[in-house]
Amino acid sequence: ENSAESHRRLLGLQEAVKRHALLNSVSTTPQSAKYGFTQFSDLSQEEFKDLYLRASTDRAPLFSGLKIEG
Amino acid sequence: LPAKFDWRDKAVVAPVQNQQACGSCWAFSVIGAMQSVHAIGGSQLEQLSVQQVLDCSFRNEGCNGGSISKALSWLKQTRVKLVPQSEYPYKAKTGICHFFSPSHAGVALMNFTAHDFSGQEVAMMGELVQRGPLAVVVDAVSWQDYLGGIIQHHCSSQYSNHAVLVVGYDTTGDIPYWIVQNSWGATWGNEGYVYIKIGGNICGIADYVAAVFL
Repeated sequence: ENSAESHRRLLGLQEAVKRHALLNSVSTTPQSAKYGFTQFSDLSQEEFKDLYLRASTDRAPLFSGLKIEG
Repeated sequence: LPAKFDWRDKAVVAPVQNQQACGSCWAFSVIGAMQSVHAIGGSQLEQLSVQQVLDCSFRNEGCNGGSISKALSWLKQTRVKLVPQSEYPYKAKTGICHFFSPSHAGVALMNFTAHDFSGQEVAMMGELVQRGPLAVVVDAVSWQDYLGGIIQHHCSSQYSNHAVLVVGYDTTGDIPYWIVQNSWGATWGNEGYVYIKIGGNICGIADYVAAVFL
């Protein structure tokens, strides 16, 4: 069981390395976002979404500007 | 509008929290806005109970997910008083709703507004300055690997999946950006914060923007 878990995590990390290369490829300025290993790197993208990205989409009316009275 | 504005400078933003393995971002976002607006109103900054919202906001699904709009609608309709975090601590698990007597001290929501500010992020800056920190939804798929810096790419709009709190902005540098508090702990990103470029609705940050009134 431990071996299966280790293998799953290793695959997650290999997947993460590929993602980092893609995400960092357009970081052109010193202020640009940097991507690398985080506390979530051993999760697959699907596992990450299932665990942490659970907010439903909300919709709201378009902001119509500040009201000017008088 | 000031070129730079950060509600943390006014000591009305609570420290970064960690939702752990629970899909409770929506509750952290709503509570973050409420406790800041409470402090802006002159009260001492006090952490309110995320767990209370998680357990009791019945139209949401606790750790399985929820929405800012449903949580705020529930708070407005029921006028439930949110108690301090110390009285109803966070457990990162959905539990049974604890009720408190009407005389129990707490913070209730009076009203809220929610708008789509896409294409109008300057007006959204005004909303932040005028109303306090804003609860928003974003696409945070690429945030799994975010280490720091200003996000300008790899973030879609209209596919929101995560709720966070906008606490400030900075337009003094080459790239203007929003200062956003996340709920994944202080070791993630810029000490728990993420910076998102202003303009272009990056990550869908302007798609759904809620301000609260107490």
